Amino acid sequence: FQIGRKIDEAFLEDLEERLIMADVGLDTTKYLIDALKSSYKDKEIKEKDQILTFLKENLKERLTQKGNELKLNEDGPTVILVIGVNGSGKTTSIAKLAHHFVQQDKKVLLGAGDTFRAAAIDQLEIWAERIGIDIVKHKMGSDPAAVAFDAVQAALSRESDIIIIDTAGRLHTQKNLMKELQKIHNVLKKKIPEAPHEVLLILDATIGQNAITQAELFSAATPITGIFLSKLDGTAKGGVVLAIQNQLDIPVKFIGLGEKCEDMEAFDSEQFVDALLS
Amino acid sequence: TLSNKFYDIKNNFFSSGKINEKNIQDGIKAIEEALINADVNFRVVKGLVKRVKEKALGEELIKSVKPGDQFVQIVHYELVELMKSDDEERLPITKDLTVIMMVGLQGSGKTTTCGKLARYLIKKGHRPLLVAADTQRPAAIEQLKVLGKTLGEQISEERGEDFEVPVYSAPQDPPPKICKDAIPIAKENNNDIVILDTAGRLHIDDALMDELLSIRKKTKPDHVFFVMDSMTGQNAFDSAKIFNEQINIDGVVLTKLDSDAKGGAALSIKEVTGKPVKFVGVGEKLDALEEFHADRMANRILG
Ligand SMILES: Nc1nc2c(ncn2[C@@H]2O[C@H](COP(=O)(O)OP(=O)(O)OP(=O)(O)O)[C@@H](O)[C@H]2O)c(=O)[nH]1
Ligand SMILES: Nc1nc2c(ncn2[C@@H]2O[C@H](COP(=O)(O)OP(=O)(O)OP(=O)(O)O)[C@@H](O)[C@H]2O)c(=O)[nH]1
Ligand SMILES: [Mg+2]
Ligand SMILES: [Mg+2]
Repeated sequence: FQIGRKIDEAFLEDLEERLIMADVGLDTTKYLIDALKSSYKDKEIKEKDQILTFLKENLKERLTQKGNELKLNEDGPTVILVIGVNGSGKTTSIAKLAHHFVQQDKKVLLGAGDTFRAAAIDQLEIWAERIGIDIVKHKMGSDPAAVAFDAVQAALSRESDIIIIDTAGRLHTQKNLMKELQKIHNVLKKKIPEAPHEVLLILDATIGQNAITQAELFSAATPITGIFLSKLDGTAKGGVVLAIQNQLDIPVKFIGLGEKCEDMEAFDSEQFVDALLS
Repeated sequence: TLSNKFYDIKNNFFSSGKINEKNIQDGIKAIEEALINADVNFRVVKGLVKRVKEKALGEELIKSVKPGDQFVQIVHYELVELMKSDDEERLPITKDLTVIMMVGLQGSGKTTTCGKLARYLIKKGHRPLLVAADTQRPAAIEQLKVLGKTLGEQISEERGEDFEVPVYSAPQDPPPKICKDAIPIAKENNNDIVILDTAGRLHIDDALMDELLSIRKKTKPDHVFFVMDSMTGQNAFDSAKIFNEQINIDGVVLTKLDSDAKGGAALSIKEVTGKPVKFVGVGEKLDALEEFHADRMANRILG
């Protein structure tokens, strides 16, 4: 960026290109550029260096509207349901969340709700072992809702602080699998009226505009309380979360920065916006 | 939707029946928007619409009776031209022992595709050996073993006689050694294909990209497939570019096309690497692999 000169068409085009390349999407980019142009007309910003500040403040504000932290249950285990499309990083993100809570001296239990994919239960089991926590699992092919039920049952009897439930990857376009999610959600609700206290959608930061559709259809099946944006250690910027916040009012709560269980951070809108426009 | 856009293009922009810079520019803008929304990389879109504009302004469009139809046809044609490859055979097997190497970013579908490719090749009369060279991801080896076992059972059932899909693993060895050791094992075991499943990695991870290069040097693969998630956004361009620059891929498998993602990444990858998409993944089961067809992909991207 060449800072410190008057706003001009070339500058705006460059900004537009950056936003699109960051997967912000065409509509949201247009909206932002128009907001900049009208602020410029209203003389709120006169210089180029003001533009970037104005834009960053605008974006930061949008992304911090709703609470970005996890809402914990005050009396009883907090039930966290983890969902998302195939390969988005659900199982690994659960390990990260579990590790995060164990560091806070919380008692964590895992529910191996992916009873479909090859070695899915084994994968989560290895993580549970590494972190030093318990896991509730059934055989491959069993009903995931039954696993969820048993997991919460175990959390109640063992007085766990946190119970995190893994689910099989699924496409938002697979109606029967969306129904399966609803069933899992309802089973959790039956066991503990407020459950699931958090439903986290794992979104792969490398995904493009389809992420918005994913968020729409997943939240139609189970209301989503937050996004865990994984694989942000790559070169993708994850700009789609802007549109998701705008259209669906779903906040980002965590980001994934690698493959180890320490590689997670709480969402920081300022850092995110800086990286988006870097 | 995009088909609405095309309807608009045909009916609004070219409804006057006259062709001029203005309505071609409107059509171009609509195409640009459609392609960006379909996750085609910004840079690729710019190059593509430039070619469309040149063609549209040329003799062809001016003379045609239905200019709107002609314009859409030009766009479709350019997309197909870009993505098609002249290979009839998607995966030519010509040697006594063929090595296939699967690479890509985390979670793109490599391990599952190894199983699918094994099934595809078994149906063509081959005997593949699966190699579990991902020693990093928890239960990655187990995952490939389960797939091998499941596939063996499926084929045995279909053929009415025992068929095994062996999986070679050596969790204590580094991946390049595992891959290298698999080759004499395949020969010994009378397997004519070796499929190497590698760990997902970032194109910006130098150490892991070097590891891939080391595997390549040690095994001299006949086919290196870059496995990419079809929902990938703008990032498809950079990751494909760097994977290709560093280890020279031969072809691409685009996965999860059973979703409603437009798959614009397919265009970006071909444009930046010149390497064709050979197969597409259309589901989680082992038979969910199809050969890539450029015209079908063009239709999908254009809505
Ligand atoms: N670089 C990087 N890799 C990640 C991150 N999160 C997950 N991964 C990797 O992404 C791949 C897929 O992760 P999984 O946790 O198995 O994904 P999943 O959503 O559970 O997959 P399915 O259960 O098959 O749908 C693994 O190789 C992980 O190590 C991240 O934040 N950064
Ligand atoms: N719907 C659908 N799911 C797929 C397809 N291909 C793979 N998957 C799923 O995507 C997820 C990730 O697949 P994997 O084979 O584990 O991916 P990977 O590239 O080996 O992952 P890493 O080794 O961690 O990098 C799994 O849930 C697969 O079942 C496909 O074509 N369609
Ligand atoms: Mg999983
Ligand atoms: Mg794998």
